[in-house]
Amino acid sequence: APAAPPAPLGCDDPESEAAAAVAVSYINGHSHHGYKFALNRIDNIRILPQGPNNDIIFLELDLLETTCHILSPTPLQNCTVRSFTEHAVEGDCDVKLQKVDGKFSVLASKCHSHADSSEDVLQVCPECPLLATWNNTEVLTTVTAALNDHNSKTADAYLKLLEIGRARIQYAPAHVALVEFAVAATNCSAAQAKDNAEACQLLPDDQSNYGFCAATMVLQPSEDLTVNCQLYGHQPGVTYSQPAQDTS
Amino acid sequence: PVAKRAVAEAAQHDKVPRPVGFVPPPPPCPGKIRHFKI
Repeated sequence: APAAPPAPLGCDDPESEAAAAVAVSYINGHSHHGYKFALNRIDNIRILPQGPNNDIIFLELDLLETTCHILSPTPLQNCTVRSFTEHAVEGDCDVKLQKVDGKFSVLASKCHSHADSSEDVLQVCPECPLLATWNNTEVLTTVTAALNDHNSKTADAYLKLLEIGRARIQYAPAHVALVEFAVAATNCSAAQAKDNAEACQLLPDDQSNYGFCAATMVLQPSEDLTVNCQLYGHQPGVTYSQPAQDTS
Repeated sequence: PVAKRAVAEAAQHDKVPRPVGFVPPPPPCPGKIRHFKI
């Protein structure tokens, strides 16, 4: 009698988890903007045997945004998943892998991310700040003020903005903007930039030095700004590509 | 409605008696939630 087909793989089986780990590493390795994502749940797995020791695997993954920017050297396992009350962002990914002689490789992946609904967040935390759009004027004002504040006080390299990672605004009890953005060191010191910041250029890829800033601007009742910027140091092979104009 | 009695009776006989306290295994998918569901 022909051998019975293997039992369908469960989503929590070690093999499914191994495939998901390869998929998540691939997704983060091929992402150039925003934050690293961590596995939250394996929604489904389908296996198409192709022959001896050769399977095609389709994974449906549910990911969650972490607090690590994609340019951060922090290993994913050390990245904290954004909490529910920080207005979490979920990623839904479909990944096609091949497993040959026990080794996984990703053939294709497609993801889309979406923030949790404001209602969900406010239901749990009525006063929590909610995600704002990147072109929100208070967001842009806060990012500009924070970067200028950092550059006016640092004795190190003059930093330029790469991208806004995320921004949240609280309206009560105080009016507060909380922003996170990625930066890069330029070939100027902060002092040189005072004379002519336009002349300052990002360092070439073989000397690049990226970093990350988080800032909080109290807008009401009285203005108060706190900024914290950290540079990662040069990371060979890590480059940043400006987002295409049409990407949101 | 006309029920095929024979089928109904056969179905009764085919039912495998479950041992007391039988707990069906969890569905293979979706898997466990590692953080929280939004």
